[in-house]
Amino acid sequence: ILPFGRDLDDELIDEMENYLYTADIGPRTVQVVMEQVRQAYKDRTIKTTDECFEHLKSILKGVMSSDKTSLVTPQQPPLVILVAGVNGSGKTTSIAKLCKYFRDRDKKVLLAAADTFRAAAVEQLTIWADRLGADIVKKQQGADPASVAFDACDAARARGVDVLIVDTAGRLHTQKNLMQELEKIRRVIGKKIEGAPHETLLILDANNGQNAIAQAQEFGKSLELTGLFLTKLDGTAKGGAVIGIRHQVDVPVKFIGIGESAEDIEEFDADAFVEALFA
Amino acid sequence: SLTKTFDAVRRRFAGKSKLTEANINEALGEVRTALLEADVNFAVCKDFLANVRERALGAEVLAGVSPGDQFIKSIHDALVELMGPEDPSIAWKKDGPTVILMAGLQGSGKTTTCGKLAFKFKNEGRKPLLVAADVQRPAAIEQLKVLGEQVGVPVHAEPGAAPPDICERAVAKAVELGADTVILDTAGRLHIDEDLMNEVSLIAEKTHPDEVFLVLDANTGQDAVHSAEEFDKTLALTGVVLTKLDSGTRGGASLSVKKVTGKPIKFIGVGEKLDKLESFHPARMADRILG
Ligand SMILES: Nc1nc2c(ncn2[C@@H]2O[C@H](COP(=O)(O)OP(=O)(O)OP(=O)(O)O)[C@@H](O)[C@H]2O)c(=O)[nH]1
Ligand SMILES: Nc1nc2c(ncn2[C@@H]2O[C@H](COP(=O)(O)OP(=O)(O)OP(=O)(O)O)[C@@H](O)[C@H]2O)c(=O)[nH]1
Ligand SMILES: [Mg+2]
Ligand SMILES: [Mg+2]
Repeated sequence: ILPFGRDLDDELIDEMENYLYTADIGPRTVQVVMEQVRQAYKDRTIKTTDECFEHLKSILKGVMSSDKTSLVTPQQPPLVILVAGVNGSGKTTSIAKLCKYFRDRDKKVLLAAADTFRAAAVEQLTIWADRLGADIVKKQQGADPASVAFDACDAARARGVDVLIVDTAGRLHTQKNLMQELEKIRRVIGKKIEGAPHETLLILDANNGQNAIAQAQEFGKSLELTGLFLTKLDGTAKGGAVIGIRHQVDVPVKFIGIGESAEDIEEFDADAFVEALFA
Repeated sequence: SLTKTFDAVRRRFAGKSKLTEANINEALGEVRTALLEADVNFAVCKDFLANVRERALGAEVLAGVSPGDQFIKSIHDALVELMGPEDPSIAWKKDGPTVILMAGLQGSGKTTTCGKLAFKFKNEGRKPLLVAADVQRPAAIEQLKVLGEQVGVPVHAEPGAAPPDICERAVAKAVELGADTVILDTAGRLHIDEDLMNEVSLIAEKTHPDEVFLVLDANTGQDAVHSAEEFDKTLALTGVVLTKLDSGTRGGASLSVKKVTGKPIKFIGVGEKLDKLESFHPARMADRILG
């Protein structure tokens, strides 16, 4: 990106700024971050390209770090996780990954197929449940998603499961009625199980550009998000839009998706993420 | 938004009788920020604005037009020119079935778009056959079958078979079935996955598609050019379908992909239902990118 060991000058700093744009870190966030870098250069606290890199990385690591990246443990089971996000972001597959994550730790998992709209959505989640040894609660196509969530909460308690994960249909934050549907699902879960959903994860596709910020803001208005799950980081997209999100929405990234199989999940590591931005 | 940007540009040129290098450069800086916010690829932005700058410097100032307005118009026109022309054509075969291959990254909207195209062509009096060549994603075949049922067209599926063979057999079977249009739904794949890029290349080799569409999510950011370039190199795309435009995204990825591949954007997806497919209008897209 920048030649190693060179003395900094305005031109090299501009080049550094340009690189940040290519990682989907939008203009607003880039300008905030680069202001700090340029100030450090002015104050002579950074003089070489290496120092510029390290300073930039530490700023970004500061933005991305959080002490709340692990999943909460509720007072009593089940842990209820509500999953939401825009169409095709990777919700259903990420739920399979979370399911495997818990199954590997000998937890009893129940999945709720609350996407009652999209073609073969229930079939897709059912295949994952079968593969991973999880129970599944589902209803007929077109059923009220909130009623699936309702039944799943009952089943979770009756069967004494450790984790209940609720899959929802993809929806755009611009679809008011669908955002209201999501709020209803959440309300129903909260009425059925005290304190639930304990986790509400927004699934974000790392390929998304600046629209991801609007997604996080709008979904955040309808739901109290507790975490972000950044998918498709095995591609070439850097996922930099999540930095802009972290600047504006105080929700930590908890997991990343790095492939299409159930084991392609990792707990979020801010340092590794920032290092990868510059790889 | 670019409306704000253009107001700033107008103010910059206010009271000036001609475009000078200095005020053009400043105005271009503001436009660059707006384009980057719209997800236009950085390198594409740079080229595009360098082009606009050259034109603006060389242009005669028109009588009765403020330099600011003239500058804004030149940006808009350059954008429309780059995004166009409007071309929703399909290279229909005169004899034998027309084959359309749908490819793209995971979750971009391929399967849904296959359903939408089948719906559109059926309403135009054609006889589409849908081909379920994604044997990897759980219930992908089922998903296409449901769409086929909703549209009222047959679906060719062979669970577990190799996608290139499935597609080849489907095209052969199309004639028997009386189908004149074969739409191949393929699995989402990464442009950096050599095996899967070879697979989709083999599908094209065995079926000689008349159209090869990249299905691209309009919300894609800077990376759009990388995948588009790879898919174009591997398949020789004939067009692009831009999906999920109903998200409100400015859709700058469309500009990047058009500039880098030169391939026409033929259709846009504006919703999940079967009738939510429209022809691409370059001027409307230019306005959208400009905010
Ligand atoms: N390469 C890669 N693909 C992924 C990842 N996560 C999900 N996918 C793929 O993305 C596509 C969409 O995944 P889904 O889980 O169906 O997405 P969704 O959000 O549930 O989609 P809708 O329910 O239709 O809104 C599938 O092909 C998945 O295999 C990831 O981390 N990496
Ligand atoms: N709002 C909206 N949703 C869309 C549009 N096109 C597709 N979708 C939705 O996006 C999601 C993904 O669509 P799919 O057709 O499954 O995508 P795909 O490319 O086949 O996915 P893979 O096969 O896993 O790679 C689904 O929820 C679709 O309903 C569109 O134009 N607008
Ligand atoms: Mg899903
Ligand atoms: Mg598909």
